[in-house]
Amino acid sequence: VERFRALTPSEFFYRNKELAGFSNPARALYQTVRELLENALDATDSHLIKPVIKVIIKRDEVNEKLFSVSVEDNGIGIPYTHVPKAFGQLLYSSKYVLRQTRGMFGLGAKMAVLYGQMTAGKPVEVVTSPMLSRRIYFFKVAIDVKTNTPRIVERGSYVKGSGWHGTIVKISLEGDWMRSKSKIYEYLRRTAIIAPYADIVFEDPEGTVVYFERSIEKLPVPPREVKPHPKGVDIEMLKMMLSSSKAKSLKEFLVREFQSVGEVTALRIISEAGLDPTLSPREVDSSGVERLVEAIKSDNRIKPPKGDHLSFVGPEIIEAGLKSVLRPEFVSAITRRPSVYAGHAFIVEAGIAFGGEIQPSDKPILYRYANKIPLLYDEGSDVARKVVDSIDWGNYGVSFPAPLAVLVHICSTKIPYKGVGKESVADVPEVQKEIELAVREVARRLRRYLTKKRREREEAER
Amino acid sequence: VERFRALTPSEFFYRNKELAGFSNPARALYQTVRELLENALDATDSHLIKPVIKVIIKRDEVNEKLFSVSVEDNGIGIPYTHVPKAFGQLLYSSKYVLRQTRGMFGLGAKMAVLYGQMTAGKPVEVVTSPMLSRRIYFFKVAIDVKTNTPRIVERGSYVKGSGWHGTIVKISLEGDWMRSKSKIYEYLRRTAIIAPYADIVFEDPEGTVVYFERSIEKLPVPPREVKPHPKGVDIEMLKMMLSSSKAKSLKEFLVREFQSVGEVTALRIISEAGLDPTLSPREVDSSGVERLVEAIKSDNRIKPPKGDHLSFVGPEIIEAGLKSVLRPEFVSAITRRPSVYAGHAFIVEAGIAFGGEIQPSDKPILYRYANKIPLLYDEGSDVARKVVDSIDWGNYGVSFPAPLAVLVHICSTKIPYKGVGKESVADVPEVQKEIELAVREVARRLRRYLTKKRREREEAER
Ligand SMILES: Nc1ncnc2c1ncn2[C@@H]1O[C@H](COP(=O)(O)OP(=O)(O)OP(=O)(O)O)[C@@H](O)[C@H]1O
Ligand SMILES: Nc1ncnc2c1ncn2[C@@H]1O[C@H](COP(=O)(O)OP(=O)(O)OP(=O)(O)O)[C@@H](O)[C@H]1O
Ligand SMILES: [Mg+2]
Ligand SMILES: [Mg+2]
Repeated sequence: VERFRALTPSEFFYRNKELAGFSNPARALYQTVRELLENALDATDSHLIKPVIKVIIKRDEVNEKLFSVSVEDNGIGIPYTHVPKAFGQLLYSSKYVLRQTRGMFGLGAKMAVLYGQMTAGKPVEVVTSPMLSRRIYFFKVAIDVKTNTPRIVERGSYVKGSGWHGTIVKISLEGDWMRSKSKIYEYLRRTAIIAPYADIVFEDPEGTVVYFERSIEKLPVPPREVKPHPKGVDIEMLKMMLSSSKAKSLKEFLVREFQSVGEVTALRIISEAGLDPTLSPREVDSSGVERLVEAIKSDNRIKPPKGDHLSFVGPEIIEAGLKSVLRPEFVSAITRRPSVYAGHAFIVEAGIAFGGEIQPSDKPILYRYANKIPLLYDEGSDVARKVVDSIDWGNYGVSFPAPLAVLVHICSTKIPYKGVGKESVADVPEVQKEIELAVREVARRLRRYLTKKRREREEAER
Repeated sequence: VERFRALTPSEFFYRNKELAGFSNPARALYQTVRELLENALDATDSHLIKPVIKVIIKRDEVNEKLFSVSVEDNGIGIPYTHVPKAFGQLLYSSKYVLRQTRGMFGLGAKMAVLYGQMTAGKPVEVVTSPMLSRRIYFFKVAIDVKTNTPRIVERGSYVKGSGWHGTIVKISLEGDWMRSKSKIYEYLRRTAIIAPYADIVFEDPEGTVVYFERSIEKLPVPPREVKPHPKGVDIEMLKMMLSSSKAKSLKEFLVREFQSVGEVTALRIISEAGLDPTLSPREVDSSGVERLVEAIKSDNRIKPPKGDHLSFVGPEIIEAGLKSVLRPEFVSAITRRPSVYAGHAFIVEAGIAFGGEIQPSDKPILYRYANKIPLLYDEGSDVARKVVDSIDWGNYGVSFPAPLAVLVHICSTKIPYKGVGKESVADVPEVQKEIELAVREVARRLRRYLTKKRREREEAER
């Protein structure tokens, strides 16, 4: 006899934590560091704050399998009313809006808290103060897994004695430092490449302190929130938007709720769907919704999203990052114009670095990024690896083994990740095409450099 | 100003449907067929019913982008009280118990319903009748995405005129038959290899009817539900089990709630944790729970799970399946003894097929299965591909190109899938090791056959 049951999101992700990257103590330690660091960077560079971040991993003095991971940032802080849910309720987030951020799932911090709770039995410790707040708030939060609600174990606040603003998050968990050490250092190194404007201090369990020093003062353009684009719409989304819109007419609804839709476009879509533009949004019936979606899909005159809301890194910062970390002989980067997939604008950036201190390898070393997050695992199923491997590098003057590194960065209001652990990107055709165009462009610049170098060498030999 | 928000599971998976395999119309059509077929097979062979399944994909007469997918089975049916949630509420399942089934997430059918709702605007149609029921029940169900609750659009029942039992599920959705045709046929073909005891009729949108006929009468041993094994326990799980257990003492709790724990083992664990065996489960405090988990982890005398609850396919059925579908010259299969990872017993089975109608290829064709589900995508990041590629096939008398197919099947109460779309398995060390031992064993048998064949040929030539 089948026993039916419903799970809460916390029960579901507790049972399937490996889906989120928490598959064993070594991966869990890595994932905890990255989830907290990504939150810290979102809280700073997305708000034009030059990030100053401290990451400390300590080994427990009693139980050598236990570690504490602490990440402090100088970001915008978290309003105290939201702290319990931000850390104690799965699927709770401030990043569910249409804006390019590292975070997108509302799971990262909670999965780390959950893993810590399962393996070390301790609540997460959060200290935070928003910029305009006169107080500093501290919490100890645990997740009630059965109900997906936060349990506040301890809370308090005190008056701020300084101008400090930001957040400190500390999680205790079972880890495996020896097995995750190289991946954690590589993650930090790759973060320094894509975010050379960040000051990151890292103290590891062996007491080693590494300072990834800011090497450029320039910050990327911060991301802006945008309205959805009509080409990303489906029947369900349109129904939800129609029922919650404050617009008084169908025409006002389309112009107000979507980007790239002016009066002319709205009237054309409405007429194509055989509807009355003065209809109240809530009066559109199911068949009307379907005809609207159909009209939008078949309309070829709707302008694509501009993409100027995206926060690309830019060639200057990428080259500075590659130079500072890889110390190559040659470096070049490119930022492509915005493109679109499924109604989401995206920008592909590519960088190439050659020679200098780069170690020769049998195929290009690939530095993959999505919304400024370094992706280290599952390279084999990532679209960027597929593109880089499909290129005949001999055409660009490169014969392996060669000291060649390729950087690929995709930014978008929605990254088509293959899993909630954010390790690889699906091969969406539009994205794959843009990556290829970007990589071939920087490869051509490398070829020009190698050709020029070879000629200079031949010249010198005469 | 950050806008915080909570999502329901339906809102989350609606926004991130590509995580579940619904990334575009072609993949969605494929995923819908497989999710429904996997439910149909779970409802039959896990209950010792020889599956008779009909899969029909029709193209909409008006809109050539729309399809209906209908799957009918002769399974155990669904009790009518559970139908609305089974199809209209995400994270609702009868497979959240510790038993080896294809289903495990409580998402499959709902994701297909959701995709159909978004792209075709139609509810799912379900007709079902449990074996002992005198009525046939029918429903049209939609998902209220905002609240993750079912909306019953239509319902009814009538008296059964025959002995029919089973379920028919029909979903309308946007698809792309031309792009998913070969994958759908391959999925059915691979299902026929692993389940040659199933009768599957498939009618495609072009009107073609293919009959995957039962080629063996033997069914696999059905899976049994088991209690959790102590080696899979963590602090959170133990807390939840202690608070919900009906046991009167801590000793009774351990013996009753876990497999492989008798009185002696229970007393040893309790004493190691410094606790009183007569303590009521609900009186164990946080520190006591941590000490219990620690005692269990460091105890080396707890028997590993027996694994006799697992439903392996067995060499006879695997060889029959490989013969019937691939028509090779040589075939051999092996079922390994149960092994363990993270407290879950698992069995690896391997099959090898050579020559005959198999087309030569540059590396072995890999047929991957997990809990009898064929895995077709993301082969590059799957542990089985990693193992098969790491083997030097020259040692076994195979030089490529060669007509060689390798089958790998992992069965367990928990498959470490990399994503909820069930396409690839993570490389858990214990599982990887078992796959290698199994594949090398059937490779040795192939070598013996090839050697014998070569000798016979040399003999004949003299
Ligand atoms: N260091 C921080 N500074 C400011 N806000 C933070 C910080 N850490 C977490 N938050 C807030 O808590 C929320 C939840 O974080 P969490 O990592 O769980 O989800 P997310 O970042 O929104 O999405 P993802 O699962 O993709 O990481 C964030 O959306 C953010 O609003
Ligand atoms: N054809 C069927 N016959 C009997 N029961 C079914 C059938 N299809 C669905 N069900 C029931 O509906 C439940 C939900 O199915 P669904 O596919 O959504 O989740 P699942 O199979 O439990 O897990 P997964 O997401 O891994 O597929 C199943 O657990 C099962 O109880
Ligand atoms: Mg986050
Ligand atoms: Mg299912």
